[in-house]
Amino acid sequence: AANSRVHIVYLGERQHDNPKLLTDSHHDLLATIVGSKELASELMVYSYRHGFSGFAAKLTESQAQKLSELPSVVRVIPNSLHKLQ
Amino acid sequence: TTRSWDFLGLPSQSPSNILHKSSMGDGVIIGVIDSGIWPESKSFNHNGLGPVPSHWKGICESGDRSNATIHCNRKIIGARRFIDGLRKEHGKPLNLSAEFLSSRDAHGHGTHTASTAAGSFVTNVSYKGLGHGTIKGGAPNARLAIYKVCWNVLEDGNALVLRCSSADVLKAFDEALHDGVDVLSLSIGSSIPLEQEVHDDIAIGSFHAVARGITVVCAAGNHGPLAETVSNTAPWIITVAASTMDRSFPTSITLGNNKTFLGQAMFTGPEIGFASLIYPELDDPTADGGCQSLSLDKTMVAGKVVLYFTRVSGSTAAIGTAITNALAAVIEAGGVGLIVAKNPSDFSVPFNEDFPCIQVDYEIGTQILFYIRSTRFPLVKLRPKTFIGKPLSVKVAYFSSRGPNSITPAILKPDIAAPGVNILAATSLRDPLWEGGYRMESGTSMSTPHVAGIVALLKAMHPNWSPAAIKSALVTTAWRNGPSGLPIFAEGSSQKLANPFDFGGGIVNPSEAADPGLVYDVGKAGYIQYLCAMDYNNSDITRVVKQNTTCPIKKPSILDMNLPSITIPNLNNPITIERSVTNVGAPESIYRATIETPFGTIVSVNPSALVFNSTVRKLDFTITISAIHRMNTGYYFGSLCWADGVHLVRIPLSVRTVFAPYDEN
Repeated sequence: AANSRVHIVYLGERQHDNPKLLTDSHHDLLATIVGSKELASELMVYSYRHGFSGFAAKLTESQAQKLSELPSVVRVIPNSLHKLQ
Repeated sequence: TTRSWDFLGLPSQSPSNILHKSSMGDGVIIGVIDSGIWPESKSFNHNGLGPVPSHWKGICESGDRSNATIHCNRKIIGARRFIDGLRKEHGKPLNLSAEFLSSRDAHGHGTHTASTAAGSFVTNVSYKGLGHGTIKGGAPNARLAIYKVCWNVLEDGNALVLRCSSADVLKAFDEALHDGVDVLSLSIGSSIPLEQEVHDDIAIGSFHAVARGITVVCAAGNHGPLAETVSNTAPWIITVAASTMDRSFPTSITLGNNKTFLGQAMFTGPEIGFASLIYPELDDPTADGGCQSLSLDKTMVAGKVVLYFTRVSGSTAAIGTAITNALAAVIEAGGVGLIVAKNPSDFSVPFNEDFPCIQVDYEIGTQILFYIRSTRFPLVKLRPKTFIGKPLSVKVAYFSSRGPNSITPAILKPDIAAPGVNILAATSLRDPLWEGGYRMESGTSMSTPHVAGIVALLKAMHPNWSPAAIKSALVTTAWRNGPSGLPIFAEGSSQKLANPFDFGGGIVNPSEAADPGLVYDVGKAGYIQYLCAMDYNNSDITRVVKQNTTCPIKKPSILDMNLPSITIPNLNNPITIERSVTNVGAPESIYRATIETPFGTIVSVNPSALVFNSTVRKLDFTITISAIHRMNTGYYFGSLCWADGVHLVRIPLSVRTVFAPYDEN
């Protein structure tokens, strides 16, 4: 946990319109990497499910790397900070 | 704001302008992703507004000092907050003692931007007497949906910092797209190095927003006047630079010999009648900047105005520090005013309005110094003034980030400029600089909601226009000259005529944008073409657009993306570029091309006339550009303009010739 940070896992346009199913699919995807649905729920920060598909989760570098290699994943992006202008 | 809308040609008194033709943006929902809102501000009253638009599906959340029932109304129709990304990233608990754990704005920035975009009418507003008038937003009848993503965090050592996490920003996009906003305004940016679109949360969120017909307006950033600093560069975003307007708040400096100069200061205190004026010699005359080297004798300075020269230059922070130190020394020694002479190309740093800290250039500073040298008892009188109107030249602001676009040089950024200097708008009552609930602020944060407000007016008038069509309307009709008719300058070192890398098409011209004649539109196919040109792979593009995509073997040219600008970063052989325009004016119209050729190039357009009728609404044309000289150059600028006798549809041309592959920047 000490080595983990928030990452955005971007999956592109929504593959279907049901937000609940989309969130379930995000948990399932994360569970394949972290080992369990319970842990996936714990690590999940947001499920992006209305305007596009993806999620934010607290991940180690190696988990982020594994996710980025999945064919359904467009990009895994480390969380960053923006500034007001 | 009390002046910028008049400056932009939208006075509320005029019944014929687009403010009235658009019912002041009624029915349009502007989403503001920022630091929240102070809902009690008079700028968010809902007097005269009809019911909440039927396409609204969002919510108002209650929270810390925020009651959805009380604080949301027919103006603020949505208010939510997102902080989980920031919290989880931080690891240990965030110190939010300077925050409200709700959509309520502790900082003031979000209240300022929201009221600039869509604030209601409030009479008799000023900031310490400056900028007095009726204040309003660009689309006073548009509705606001607030998404708070930026938080005042108290860090170790008691430093208060504003943090906006990308995971939270993206969640705000996700919800806003569900909620039914029509326009999104983000006065948020990133620093260099910028990330490619699929690594950039704002580019990702805005891509999906634009795909749903939602226009996204973003700040260009405040890293000017340095080149290649513009942020939010994705071609589907409207990227906004900041300009001054035809109002300034100088302070007059009248010397004992009756000569008067004007300096830059937002001084709101009472006039300083004739007081003694001194120039303290420095302890170390070689010290850089001088200001920091002041060692002021209290008996010498008390009750006097001090003249000062600083040699610090180039960095706003460094100049600010130098002047801050000098100011502290003068106040400490009992002085009653400070005149700082600094490099004329440097930004005028705003200071506490109650104490006169007046910034002049070296020329005026030297004249004041000569006066001090010429008399035994030099005197000076300081008096605040407000100037409004034509004699003031309009400039691209010093701080406004500049192109070229460091990610995709062939995509012109910024797109457009709008007023962003000394903008008076509502703020949070937690903002230490508020005065009656309002304050002056400067930044591309302030110019961005001006454009968002104008987009709301355009949406109300033309609900079927795509985000690309709206962007085209703004860019092709923008002002390249100020109200005086003279070309617009860009502040910087040194001041120069503004070019497309400073202000895109120019300063936004809302009335003309409502009737642009022709638009350069981009649909899904155009964005796929861009993604292919940017070398994204087929499977990524297929997922992003949810459409099976195979990019052509011959990579499409970014130059052919149907944008309202042409930027060629490396012209060597003649190149032919494709564009198409859609007629949104009178069906029967003939447009003829005129070209302002960039220096050292030959430009031709084929065909040179476009004939539209009731069945032909969209026409293609090509532009061929070749270099005359065969050497590396910097950028030269020109334009291509289609005219039908009523409309002028101008796009900027920016061309750099490159014959040897090394960096000429």
